[in-house]
Amino acid sequence: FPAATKADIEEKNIQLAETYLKRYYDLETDGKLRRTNANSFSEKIREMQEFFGLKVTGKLDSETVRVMEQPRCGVPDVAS
Amino acid sequence: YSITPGRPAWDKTDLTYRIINYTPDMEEADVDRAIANAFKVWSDVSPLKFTRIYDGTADIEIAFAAGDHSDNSPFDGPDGLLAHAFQPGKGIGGDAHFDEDEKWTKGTNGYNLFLVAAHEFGHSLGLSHSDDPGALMFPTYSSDDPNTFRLPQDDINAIQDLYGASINPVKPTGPTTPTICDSNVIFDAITTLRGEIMFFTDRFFWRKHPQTTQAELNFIKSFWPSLPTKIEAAYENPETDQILLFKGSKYWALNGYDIVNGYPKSIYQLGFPKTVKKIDAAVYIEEKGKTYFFVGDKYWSYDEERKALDKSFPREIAEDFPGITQKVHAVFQKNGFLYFFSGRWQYEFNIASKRVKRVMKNNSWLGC
Repeated sequence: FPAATKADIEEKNIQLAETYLKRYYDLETDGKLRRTNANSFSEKIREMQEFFGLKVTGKLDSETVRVMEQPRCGVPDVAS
Repeated sequence: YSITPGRPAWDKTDLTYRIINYTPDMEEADVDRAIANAFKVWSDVSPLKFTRIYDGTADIEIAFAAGDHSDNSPFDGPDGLLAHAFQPGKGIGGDAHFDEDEKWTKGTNGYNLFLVAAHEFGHSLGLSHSDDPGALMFPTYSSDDPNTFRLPQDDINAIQDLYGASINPVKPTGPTTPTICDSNVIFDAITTLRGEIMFFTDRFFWRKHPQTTQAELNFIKSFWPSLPTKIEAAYENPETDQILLFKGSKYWALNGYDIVNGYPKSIYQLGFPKTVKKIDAAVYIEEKGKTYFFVGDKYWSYDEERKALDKSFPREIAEDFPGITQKVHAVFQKNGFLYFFSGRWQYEFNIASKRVKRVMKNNSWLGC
């Protein structure tokens, strides 16, 4: 039966993370973020992981995605 | 805690608020009460006073709205974003908006309006997000019992940093979030769960997986919203793949993330006499198919197969577990040892030789 592929899930998680980091961690993107500015993406993930007391890897692991999916306040965690 | 950059704050202590509209999810009176109580959270610990007005423009305007509501910060439908508020200032400054697409409640079945409003009003007063997971100003929603809510100390420190202490003669203090290697933390209950170990303390539990170096701190309510805090005893029965949690004369059975239907039940259904008011600690002894319940200086044996307490119990703990003379707060079994926790210490008890082998600090399992 049609299950989501690993690639589908990864793409969905990356989109979730981009939206999340833009909204709450001032991630700047020109729409080509993943090719041109991967370091910034990773740095923002680190910042977020540190804030939430997660293991700081700079990678989009399952625990990081789980926290990103939690309901939350819409005010950014960092200064704009 | 964290103050909003630039330290924006109101230059007066008498602030007004106005409820612009209501959510259809709740009775209007319940919304009024939730909002008033959310302001009281802050006025109780600071010199701030909040007065509701019905006409004109208030300092803090409160509205329910869905999707794009013309403030350049659209909501996103159910879940995700719940609410937002603006830092102190003129116009939209201080205003709080709640996503109408959420299910707002006065209880715990949905998003509790009081808890979310109290958080948002923290922003309205100039507070930013805290990285203390137990703080009200932590950015993610945590289901807490609104009836027993006490403003955590981290948030008290934050608001008093901006506005000073309360002028009330009684200075309230709030609960603090335990830190992992704090030697003052005492565990209320400990249990294994499918290879992990869970350490309960107050509103929280630490979850330690044998293959990770770091234990993870969670709110009990985040996993099981209907469970009480301050669990008193817990044990895992691997035969039924359940953990049982005890508080007072009630107990709950959990299967993974789910509370088993039909619980809570009364401990008297297990056969305890009415003189037993609560269980201090519990552990399942797999080799015997028995669960030991520790109550004061005695313990009881429960036969999991017969589903009855064994005769000739209770017995003295110190008699059958030589060396265990302190009050038992928590106990669990691992690798042929029973680990008895009493205050800040734990006693490694060899079941076979019936001796205490080591005495250790209680937090050694958490990598401390």
